[in-house]
Amino acid sequence: ERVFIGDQVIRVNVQSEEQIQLLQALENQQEWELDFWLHPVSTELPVDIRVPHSSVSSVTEYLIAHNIHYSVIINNLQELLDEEKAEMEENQM
Amino acid sequence: NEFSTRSFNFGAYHRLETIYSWMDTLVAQYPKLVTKQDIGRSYENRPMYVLKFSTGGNKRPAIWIDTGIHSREWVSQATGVWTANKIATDYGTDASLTSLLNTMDIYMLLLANPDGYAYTHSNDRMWRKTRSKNPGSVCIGVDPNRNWDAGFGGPGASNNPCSESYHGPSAHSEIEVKNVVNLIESHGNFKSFISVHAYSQLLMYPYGYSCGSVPHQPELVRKEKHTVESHLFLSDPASGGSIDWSYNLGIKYSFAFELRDTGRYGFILPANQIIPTATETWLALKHIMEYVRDHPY
Repeated sequence: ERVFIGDQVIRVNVQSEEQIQLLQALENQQEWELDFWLHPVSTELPVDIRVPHSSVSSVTEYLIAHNIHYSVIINNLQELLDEEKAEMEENQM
Repeated sequence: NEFSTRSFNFGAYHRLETIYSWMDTLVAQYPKLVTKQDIGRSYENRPMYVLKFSTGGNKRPAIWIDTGIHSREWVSQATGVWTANKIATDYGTDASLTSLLNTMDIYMLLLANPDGYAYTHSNDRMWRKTRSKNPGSVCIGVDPNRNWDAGFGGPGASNNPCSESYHGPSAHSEIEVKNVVNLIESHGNFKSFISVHAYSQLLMYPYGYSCGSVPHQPELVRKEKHTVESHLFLSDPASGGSIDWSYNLGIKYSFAFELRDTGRYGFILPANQIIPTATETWLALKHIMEYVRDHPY
């Protein structure tokens, strides 16, 4: 079973068209294995990205280097999944 | 395992087998209203079932609702189960729904991506796509909501099999999509097509991303906006989507919902949010269905 220990979900409140293009470039960056939960579409909408643990430092460096502000909305995805699994087992019983 | 629909816990997430089993109990409990139709098999040979709510007639004007085409959006499937039960239990007591079902049928596909849904329970909770193999690639699956024959391969879709939004080798290449296409086309009298997703609490109309190129765009937006206040309309650049296809087919009232699943939890929405989500969604669904009933074309 795939685990998501240390995977983060980050939110970017996009400020400009240039930032949208920089984030769209990230979408094509296959080696970081990013999972866009909300895609970079417009400056009116946030962008949510699940970042695998192994790519967290690379992605944050990229964002900081381009002066793109972000916040972490899920710090460790696996913790939420463990809670969900426990809840399901409880319901099953 | 579920003795009746009454003992089923609608406020919990369930495995595919449990939902399929519950569908049988619903049919058994409301045999004059609900039937289960087998519409084909998935890539991994799982059956695909549609619940048909009908009070009689032959190919009456119908409303289509599918939930969970993106398998990880669990609140969608859970909302579908709650909604199916709501329709069955409210028929005969809710005057508006009763009048609707006396003239129209409702079809519900609760698990639009059964392979993906099973996979989210066993291997990868974040799986979104189908489970079909892509020749020449190690990556599995196609985004089934980029696979419809409407702007196929256009903006918002990827031609990379490893992408979460891979559109597939050709339109309707995914058997799960094709099964729905076959049913809708062979029926020929669907008046509304509603696809239920989850994340950002929105309601979308066809070809939203081209902003106004849809002839009925003013009606689709204006008529709903005033009453479905908790939902906004969004331009979503995603080609190959199901509601674009259904609109092209002539089904005017085509909408896609994005149920609430955002904020702190993402796709891991706690189960205690299922019933609030389903309840608020029902108001919007019912409003659209009433509009469809009252504005025939």
